[in-house]
Amino acid sequence: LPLRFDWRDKHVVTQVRNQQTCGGCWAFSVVGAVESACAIKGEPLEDLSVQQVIDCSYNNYGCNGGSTVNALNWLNKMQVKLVKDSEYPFKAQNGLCHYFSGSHSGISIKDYSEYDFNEQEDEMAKALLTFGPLVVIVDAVSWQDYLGGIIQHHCSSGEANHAVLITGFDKTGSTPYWIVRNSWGSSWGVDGYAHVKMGSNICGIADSVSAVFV
Amino acid sequence: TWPRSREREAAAFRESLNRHRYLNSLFPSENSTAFYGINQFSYLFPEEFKAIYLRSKPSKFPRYPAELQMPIPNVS
Repeated sequence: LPLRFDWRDKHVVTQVRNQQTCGGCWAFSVVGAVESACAIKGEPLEDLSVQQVIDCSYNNYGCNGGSTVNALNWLNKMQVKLVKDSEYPFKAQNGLCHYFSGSHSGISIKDYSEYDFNEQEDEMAKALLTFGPLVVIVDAVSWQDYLGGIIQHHCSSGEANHAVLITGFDKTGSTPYWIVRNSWGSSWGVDGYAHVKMGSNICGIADSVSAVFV
Repeated sequence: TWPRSREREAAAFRESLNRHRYLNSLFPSENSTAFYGINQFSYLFPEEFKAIYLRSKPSKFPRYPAELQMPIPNVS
C-alpha cells in the first residue's frame, strides 16, 4: 500500500457540498461515489443530481433520512440514469420526482458492493485504491464540534447515523488516518473533510463500506 | 420541531462550550489528535443536531472475506 493516497490528487472528486438542513447525507455520499467512479473511468468530473436521489428513491425518506444500501439498490435495480446537478438542482427539501425521457443522457451504475471491513482496514484501503472513493456510514455524534486533527477518541462504533465518502488515507505520520469527505459545506472540519484514525474502526468507519461500479 | 428561541440557542451554545472544553482536555499531549470548538452547529443541542444532520440508517453488511486478498492495483 502507498503511505499516502487521495483520489482528490487525481482530480476525480467533486467539491464538498452542503446538505443544509436536509437529512440527505445518504444521497450525497452515494452520488459522490458515482461521480468519482465515472471520472476514474475517464468521464468528465461533474456534479450529479442529489435531488433526483432524494426525490425519486422510493425506498428512502428524502430529507427525512435514508440508507445508502437502499439508494444503491434502487440505482442498480431500476438502472436509474443520474442527471447533472445543473438539470435537477439541490433544493434542500423533498420534492416530487422529475422523470426524464429514456433518451435523456445520464449515468447509471453497473453494480455495487457492500462489506464490513472491521479489523481489515488494510483490505479496505486496497478496495479504495481498486474501486475508488468508498461510501461509509459512521457514528458522527461527536462530529458536531469537530474543527480538525485526527478523530481517534470520543467516537464509538455504536449506532451508525451519518453517511460520508472516503477519498483517501495518510499513513505518513505517527497516527494513520482516513480522509473523509463530508456534506456539511467546506467551512466545516478541514475544508469540509474529516480525518479519522485508521486501524481501530473509529466511529465504526469500517463496519458499512460500499463501492460503486459504473 | 424545537421552538428556536434566543434563550434556547444561548443555552445550547453554553453547553457546546462546556463540551468543547471537556473534549479538548482529555488528550492534550497528542499533537495530531482532533480538536473541537465553535462552528456552525454550536447553537444546536446534540439531540437537535442529530435529528437534523444524522439521518442515515445503519445497515448490517457481510464481513469482507479475508481469503479474498485483493491485489494492490497500480493506480498511477
